[in-house]
Amino acid sequence: MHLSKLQLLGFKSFPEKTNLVFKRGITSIVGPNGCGKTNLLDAIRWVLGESRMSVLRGSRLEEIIFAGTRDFKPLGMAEVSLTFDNHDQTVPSGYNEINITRRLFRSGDSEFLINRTPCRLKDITDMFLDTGLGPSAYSVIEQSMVDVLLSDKTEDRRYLFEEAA
Amino acid sequence: MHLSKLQLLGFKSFPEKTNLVFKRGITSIVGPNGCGKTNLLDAIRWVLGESRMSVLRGSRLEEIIFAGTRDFKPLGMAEVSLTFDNHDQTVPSGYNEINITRRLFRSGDSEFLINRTPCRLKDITDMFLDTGLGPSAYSVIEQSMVDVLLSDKTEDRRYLFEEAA
Amino acid sequence: ARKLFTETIDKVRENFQEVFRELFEGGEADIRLEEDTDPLEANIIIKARPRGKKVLSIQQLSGGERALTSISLLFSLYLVKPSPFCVLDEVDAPLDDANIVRFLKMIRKFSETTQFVIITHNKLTMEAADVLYGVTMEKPGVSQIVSVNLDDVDEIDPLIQDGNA
Amino acid sequence: ARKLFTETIDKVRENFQEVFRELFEGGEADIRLEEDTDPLEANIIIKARPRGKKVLSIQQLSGGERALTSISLLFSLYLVKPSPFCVLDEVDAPLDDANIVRFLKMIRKFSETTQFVIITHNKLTMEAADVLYGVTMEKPGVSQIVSVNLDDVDEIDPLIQDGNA
Ligand SMILES: Nc1ncnc2c1ncn2[C@@H]1O[C@H](COP(=O)(O)OP(=O)(O)OP(=O)(O)O)[C@@H](O)[C@H]1O
Ligand SMILES: Nc1ncnc2c1ncn2[C@@H]1O[C@H](COP(=O)(O)OP(=O)(O)OP(=O)(O)O)[C@@H](O)[C@H]1O
Ligand SMILES: [Mg+2]
Ligand SMILES: [Mg+2]
Repeated sequence: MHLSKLQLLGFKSFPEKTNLVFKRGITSIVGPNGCGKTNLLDAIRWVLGESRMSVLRGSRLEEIIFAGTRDFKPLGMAEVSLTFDNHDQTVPSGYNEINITRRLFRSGDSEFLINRTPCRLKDITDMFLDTGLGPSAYSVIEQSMVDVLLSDKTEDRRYLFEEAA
Repeated sequence: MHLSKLQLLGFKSFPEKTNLVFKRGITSIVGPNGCGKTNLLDAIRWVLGESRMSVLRGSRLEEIIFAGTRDFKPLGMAEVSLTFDNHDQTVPSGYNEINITRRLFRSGDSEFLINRTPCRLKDITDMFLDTGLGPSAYSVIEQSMVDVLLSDKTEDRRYLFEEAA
Repeated sequence: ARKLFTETIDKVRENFQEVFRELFEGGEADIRLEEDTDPLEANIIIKARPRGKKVLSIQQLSGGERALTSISLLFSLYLVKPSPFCVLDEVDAPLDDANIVRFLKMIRKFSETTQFVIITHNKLTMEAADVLYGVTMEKPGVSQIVSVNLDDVDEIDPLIQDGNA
Repeated sequence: ARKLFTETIDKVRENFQEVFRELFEGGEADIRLEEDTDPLEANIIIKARPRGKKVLSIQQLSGGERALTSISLLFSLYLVKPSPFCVLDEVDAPLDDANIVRFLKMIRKFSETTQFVIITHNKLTMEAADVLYGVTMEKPGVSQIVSVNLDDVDEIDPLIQDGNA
């Protein structure tokens, strides 16, 4: 299974519909400080089911939605879609392509879709169990994890080992 | 006042007597990972009176002393000397040059000297009060301070402000 | 579950010893469970000794050595249960160039079965990528994504080419 | 003491607003004491808004923006009570090259009254230095210091020149 496309609309610093196509192999993302690179990582985590604001770098869930700038008004919804090529049936779902979408509205309402069919958040996270792709697994790694992994408090370390088991 | 020389002997990864001469302006220290750059910073902190092992990256004070390598035996003492040019009398001591030395022996005994005269640790830290040079002031800054300064727990932040007052 | 967990630890340990040696060009590392404790509760203890150095605690390793040890451990977990994709956010920041080269060699090896998305400011990492995307904020606060070639990187990440030339 | 503290906060605030604008080329920042609390106990709240962006919490800033905000605050404290020397350990690591250039300009300005010792892996920072020292470990585990010129840096910090050229 591999990622084929990430789509953002209204997510954090991405007010305009944005596509990111992934090829196999190594993709590198570059740009100046504050331009939105880590926000892409947040989007991937969020659409895979991450809801902890401590991980998503905010304090209220609403902060996920584009807050506006000096020149742009705030938006009312954040939407992220992630499309996977599943020809090898890593997710034994019968689909060759899996498209998951997550939306959040300022009202607090959420919507979740798998291949355009409404579902619950749980259906998304269940789908990825056992693929090493849960939001807290080791497939998304940032610099701060270095200290987490090596720290004396070993619960976070244990958690990763349990994910691998 | 400015630094003129740092001397290490037996401190962490510096078993051999090592001198580092400082000129005015900007000095840059470079080298591969693990070669001893941050150890130099630890040496400066330690000789200025820092004794918290959490700051000095160890668990027992003895870990300050060169522990030996595959080819070198451990040493029995760590010694660091820091020499300051004090012509402008930043430290109103009457001396134009101030040389502070700190030694630690494996027995746990310590020695402190100001201009080669034995003294107590307190005499060293007192001397630097009001110069912004205490071991916990903002004159030694590492990357981890970024999160400390901006974190929600604001006691560390308060501490720096009190130092500046 | 207890048996599965201890078997996982053993597999991770085997990987860790090998991955560490490859990234550090020697030295040795180990992980083990805290003794006399239920494996499902025990702390996981990490030991790491770079080539030529004596065994010291993890805290005494340098910033770059800790980062590389942590990366070794994450790769060791990954090898037990490879994830289809892996997103890395500036994990190369504390590494010197020689270590980055070894890190990239390993990523290249794994990239046959895993898709990597690497956020970076480092030119070596950019050169190792198959595809390069730049994130820009031409309109303040509004992120956009563009495809870039290695030669236009310095317009995306200002000065990166001249600055590090 | 209460009066001294609030006066210090005011001076730091004034510096912070100016230093931040210079390092971020615009935007605005502020610090203030938590309301309705004894100043000697109150939290110090930090606000930072890079140019063109809306005010968001400190947590939502990027890694590089947080580092630069923290550096601005440290410089603001320093300006209230300049220390004779300042040792910086890889504080430039999360910054892109454009930010490093602004950071170095400010260091250069302060270096007329303060001696800076900067540990770094970044070529731009090395180029800005008046004096360059390399730390090496030719004998494993044994640190030695050598004077270097910018052209021999790549032998001290392997590949740094080619790698980032
Ligand atoms: N809800 C939101 N609405 C608008 N902008 C937002 C929102 N949340 C975050 N941002 C903006 O996103 C920016 C941070 O982006 P991000 O963390 O992705 O940067 P980065 O490219 O990773 O930078 P660095 O190289 O410094 O790590 C912040 O400046 C912040 O203003
Ligand atoms: N008491 C000691 N005896 C011998 N070696 C020691 C001692 N304490 C620390 N070291 C060694 O010093 C090394 C770390 O040095 P230091 O932290 O200064 O590296 P660095 O140059 O800052 O590297 P980086 O660029 O990765 O931050 C470790 O590898 C450790 O083995
Ligand atoms: Mg980032
Ligand atoms: Mg270091």
